[in-house]
Amino acid sequence: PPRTIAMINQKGGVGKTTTTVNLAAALARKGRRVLIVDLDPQAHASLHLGVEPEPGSASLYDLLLDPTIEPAEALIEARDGLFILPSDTDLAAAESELGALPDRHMRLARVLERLHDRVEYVLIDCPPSLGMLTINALVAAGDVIIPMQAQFLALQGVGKLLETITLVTQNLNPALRVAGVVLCMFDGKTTHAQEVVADLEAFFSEQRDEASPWRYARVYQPPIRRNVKVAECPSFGQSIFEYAPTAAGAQDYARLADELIREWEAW
Amino acid sequence: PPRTIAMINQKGGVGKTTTTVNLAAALARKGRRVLIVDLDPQAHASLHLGVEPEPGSASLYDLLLDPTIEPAEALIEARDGLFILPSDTDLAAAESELGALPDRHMRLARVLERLHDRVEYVLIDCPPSLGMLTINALVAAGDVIIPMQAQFLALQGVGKLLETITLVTQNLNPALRVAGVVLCMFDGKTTHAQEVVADLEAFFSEQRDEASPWRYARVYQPPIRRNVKVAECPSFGQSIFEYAPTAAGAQDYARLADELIREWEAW
Ligand SMILES: Nc1ncnc2c1ncn2[C@@H]1O[C@H](COP(=O)(O)OP(=O)(O)OP(=O)(O)O)[C@@H](O)[C@H]1O
Ligand SMILES: Nc1ncnc2c1ncn2[C@@H]1O[C@H](COP(=O)(O)OP(=O)(O)OP(=O)(O)O)[C@@H](O)[C@H]1O
Ligand SMILES: [Mg+2]
Ligand SMILES: [Mg+2]
Repeated sequence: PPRTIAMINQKGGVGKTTTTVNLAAALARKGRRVLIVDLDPQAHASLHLGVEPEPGSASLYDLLLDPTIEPAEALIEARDGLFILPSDTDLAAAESELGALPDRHMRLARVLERLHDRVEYVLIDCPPSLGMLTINALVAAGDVIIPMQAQFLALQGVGKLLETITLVTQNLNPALRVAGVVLCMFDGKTTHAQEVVADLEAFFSEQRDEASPWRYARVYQPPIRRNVKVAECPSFGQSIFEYAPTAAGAQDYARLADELIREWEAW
Repeated sequence: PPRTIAMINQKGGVGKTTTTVNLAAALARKGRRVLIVDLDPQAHASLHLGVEPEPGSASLYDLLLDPTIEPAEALIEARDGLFILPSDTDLAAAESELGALPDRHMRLARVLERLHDRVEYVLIDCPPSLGMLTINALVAAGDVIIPMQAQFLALQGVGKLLETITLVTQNLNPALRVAGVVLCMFDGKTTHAQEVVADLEAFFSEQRDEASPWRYARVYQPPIRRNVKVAECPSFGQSIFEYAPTAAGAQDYARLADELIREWEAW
């Protein structure tokens, strides 16, 4: 089955969408077949790649609410080897409409099962909340990546997120693991940022022998540096590799993709 | 009644909390009595000011679900003349629990009515969504301020937000107005940012003669410049005025407070 990664952080604006899109683009440019699941009703991952669904075609919302629809009907090939299940504003209704159904947390997992032989990597872009859409991502995924900023307040949010992940592993998805943290918009010049990184690394190394879903988690190196090109490219419907292939942001996301390939394909 | 301002943008991480806290602090330091309503279950406004509710005391969640509780019991004086109704994680449940009640969108308005003679300004910090908590803020408020970043993708989100505001003015709160946009984390050096500002200002001036809730809206000047001190002070439980009173961020928020005082107190 594909390596399925949920990009999760309930804090807003930390780089979930930017990381989903640019990491997926990097993997596709290295020849991997990648699926982006745009699980955010604000549809920024879809917008970021300039994807607009055909009017009348099935959307991710339709797939989650009606398991009889063929998921491939909603699939769009955004770039060579880079597929997307796009979002639209209907998905906001899914949060509450799923809430009544008995197997509500399994819906995304079931959709992805039916696409399992089409791609090698699935990256799920989540909204800034720990509601039913994010829970669906945690049940469908094998790995969690936490994009975050190197700020002390961000550490507090991570604590809350890890509690939620623990509940999911105890009750819904025992195989789920936290792969690690991607530091976004990183400004290494401040002692503040360096202290937060040191705190995170100390926390993860203390957890190595615990029986927790993050015992193998780490802070991915290198961090993704703050780079204005990265902030600009979504407005043009492009990944950083199309917009500014020699920019710092392109280098950083390419290196992150190399790191993940090494971690997950080195048998 | 107090000038009641909802700080709204469904996009994550655009500066809602930072603006709520620092603008409230600026107004309080100029002698106004100000109430912050922390309507976000992630409680970052409360954390930003180092506020922790007494164990066992009433929370904003309790007030919204049980209208018989005296709102003053949940009130905390965070600084001189700066009050806060703090959030806690229970508030996440309010989104769905309110959903069943007939007067669910009026709950916050009713709570604030009972505090109306205590303060001159109420600033409501909203979560990154257009759900029931944010709708409560739109019904309780007289003015909306939209914190946003000067990026083209941000303009799209504003369109969606204005649709929601229109629905609220048509059905729930005819007096609601959009006061304007506060540009956060502004980097004036890029043509990108300047073009977005020009687009926004053109949009608002076209709307002057329309019968819309944003016919008096504007882009507040000056924008709030990106300033690392602003990003650091929440980790110390301080406003920018306590942490770095001579920093660019302190100047910008002080000038924004002056601008609003001029707009709202000049009779
Ligand atoms: N490395 C970077 N350098 C500069 N800007 C960046 C970088 N990464 C992300 N940004 C910008 O920061 C903002 C937030 O990023 P993004 O939308 O990816 O966060 P998010 O966590 O997906 O937000 P949400 O919670 O709303 O889904 C965007 O405007 C994005 O362009
Ligand atoms: N002027 C600024 N300069 C530098 N950093 C800033 C500035 N304003 C805000 N930030 C930082 O940007 C991040 C997002 O800001 P903030 O938390 O206020 O956004 P928000 O809209 O309230 O997010 P959410 O949607 O999660 O509630 C925070 O880390 C904050 O410290
Ligand atoms: Mg996003
Ligand atoms: Mg906030």
